[in-house]
Amino acid sequence: CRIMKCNSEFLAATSSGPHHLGIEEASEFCTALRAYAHCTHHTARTCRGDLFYHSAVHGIDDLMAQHNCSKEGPTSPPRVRPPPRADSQERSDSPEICHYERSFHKHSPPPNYTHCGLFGD
Amino acid sequence: PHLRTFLDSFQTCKVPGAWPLIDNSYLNVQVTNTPVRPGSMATATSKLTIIFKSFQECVEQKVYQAEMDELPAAFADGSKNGGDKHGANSLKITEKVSGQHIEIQAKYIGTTIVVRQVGRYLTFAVRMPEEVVEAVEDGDNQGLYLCLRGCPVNQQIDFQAFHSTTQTTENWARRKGPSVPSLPEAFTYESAMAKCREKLPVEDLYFQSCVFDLLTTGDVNFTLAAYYAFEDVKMLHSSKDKLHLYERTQALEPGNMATSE
Repeated sequence: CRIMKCNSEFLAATSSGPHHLGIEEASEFCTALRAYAHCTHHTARTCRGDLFYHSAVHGIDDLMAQHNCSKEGPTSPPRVRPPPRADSQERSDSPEICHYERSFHKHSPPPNYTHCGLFGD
Repeated sequence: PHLRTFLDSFQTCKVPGAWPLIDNSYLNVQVTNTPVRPGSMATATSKLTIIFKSFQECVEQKVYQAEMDELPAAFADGSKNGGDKHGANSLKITEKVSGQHIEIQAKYIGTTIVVRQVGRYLTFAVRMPEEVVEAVEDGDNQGLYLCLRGCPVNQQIDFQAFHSTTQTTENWARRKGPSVPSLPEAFTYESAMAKCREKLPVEDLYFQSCVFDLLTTGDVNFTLAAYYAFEDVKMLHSSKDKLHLYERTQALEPGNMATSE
């Protein structure tokens, strides 16, 4: 169960807090909440019965209602898109979230990998 | 085809038609298997579709499709990466051998996929983090896909039962007579073993699969399919001491044993 990762990401994204927000900040808070909901959703299977997980799920629903956030919408803030490169070299400025080992396991042991194969008749 | 699951179960399956290999929040892989001989229960993979679902600011949804004699080194839209998003190059296709071997790196989910065409049929291998394997949306099929749960019991072929019958390509060809297309080569159990030993010196389940394939088809290309499947395991499996498997996973119920055709 990786609910603590979801919690930390949400806290990092909303470090300024939801209070006294302007329209733009409120929109960003909803975006962060949706990302939080998305993250918890993906941990649902492994977090069954985990108190932190169930608290988070209820907390998200409450916060969404309090801030009139729609469940549908972006889950990451808009970015200025760099011009596409002609070559296929990896961009050094790729968001960290696009590198699994760097983003998901920054402060934890390397992930366990599994293998599946299908061949022959 | 022969299936090695995420849990290192090893099975030989019928699974004719379209079946999901992987179906989670990030990725969907589906294969279509067709009989290797008219009316045969043994099938091999003739089509493979991989859908990489759109992921945050990394990749747009991309579809990869391979069929017999068509193993492209690009997605269905002609691109070779994840589209126009900021992290598009976290998904990339690399051609290793033209028309025969491609590799797809999906760094944003820590996943590597290898697809090959060996002879007429396709092979598939994947390395994926456990966390991604387990990422199944609630309300979906709860991970009912072959790579996770293996083949349903009624789709498994009992290799030992098959072996104990007299069903070799040699007597199959003799029994069918001259009206059916002739096989490229007819193998006895001993000659199939000898042929497989040339590429697979360790008599593990890859070796046994090779023998099975030669007996059922007479097509020597399946020797290479087993060989490359093992090469892919060597590259992709995280436990180097678990590469060779010797015990076939049996989940057969009484009365449901594979019998002769």
